[in-house]
Amino acid sequence: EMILEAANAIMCASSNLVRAANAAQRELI
Amino acid sequence: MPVFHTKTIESILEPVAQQVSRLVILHEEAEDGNAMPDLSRPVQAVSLAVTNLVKVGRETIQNSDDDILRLDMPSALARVENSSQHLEEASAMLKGDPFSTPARKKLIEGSRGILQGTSSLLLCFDESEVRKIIRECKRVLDYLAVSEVIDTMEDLVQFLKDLSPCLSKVSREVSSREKELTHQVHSEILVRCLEQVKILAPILICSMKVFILIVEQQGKGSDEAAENRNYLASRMSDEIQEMIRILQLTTYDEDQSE
Repeated sequence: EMILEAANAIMCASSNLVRAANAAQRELI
Repeated sequence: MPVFHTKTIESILEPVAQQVSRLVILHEEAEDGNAMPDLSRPVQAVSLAVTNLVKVGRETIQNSDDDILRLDMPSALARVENSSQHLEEASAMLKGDPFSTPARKKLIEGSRGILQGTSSLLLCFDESEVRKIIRECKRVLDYLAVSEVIDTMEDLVQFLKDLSPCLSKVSREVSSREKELTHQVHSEILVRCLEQVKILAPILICSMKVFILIVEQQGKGSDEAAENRNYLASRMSDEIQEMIRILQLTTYDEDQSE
C-alpha cells in the first residue's frame, strides 16, 4: 500500500534526523 | 507486551520510537547540551516525505468509501504536517543559535508529533482494513441466518454458491491478519475460530441436505434435523462473532480481552 510506503519514508527521514540530533548530545554524556 | 498491534506498524514505528525516546533522555541528561549540528538537510528530507504522505493520505481519503477513515485521517495528517513545521522552525532557530533550548524543545516536540501523527494515521488506515474484513465476516453471518429457510435442493445449491466464495475470502483475510498480529493470544484465538469454521461449514451443509431430504420424502425427524442444522449454524455464527470481536481489538484493549 502506498500509505505504508509513505509512512515508512517519513520514519526513515525522521530516524536520520533524530540520529543526527542524538549524536550531538551523546558526545556530552 | 508489544506496543504496536501489527507487525507492519511495529516495523515502521518501533525504530523511530526508540530513537525519539533516546533523544528526550539525552536532552534531559545533557541539560544545556552540546552545540547542535546543522539539521536543515535531514529536516528537509522529513518535510519532503511529509509532503508525499499528505498527498498519498488525501488520495486515500478521496478514494475511500469508509466514512470513519474519511473522518479520522485528516486530523492525523494535520498533526504530521504541523509537526514537520515545528521541525523546520527548530532547524532555523538552531542555525542561529546551536545551543538554543527552545529550539531543542521544538525539535523534540516535532519529532514526537511526527511519530504520533504517523502512528494515528497508520492506526486509522489499519482500522479501515479491519472493517473491510469484518464486512466480509458479516456477510457470512447474513448467509448463515438464511440457512433456516432453505428447504429445496435448488436453494441449497444457490446457498452454497453464495456462501463458498464469501467464506473463502474470510478465511484468506483472517488467516493473513492473524499472521500480522503481534499479540500472540489474539492471533491464536483467530486461528482456533477459523479452524472451527472450516470444520463446521461442511457439516452444516450436510445437515441442511439431510433436512431437505427428510422434508421432500415427508419422512419423520424433520424437527430434529432442523434443530441440528440450526445448532450448527449458530455454532458457526458464534465463531464468526468471536473473530469479529478479536479483529477489533488492539493491544491497548488487552486488559479487557484477558
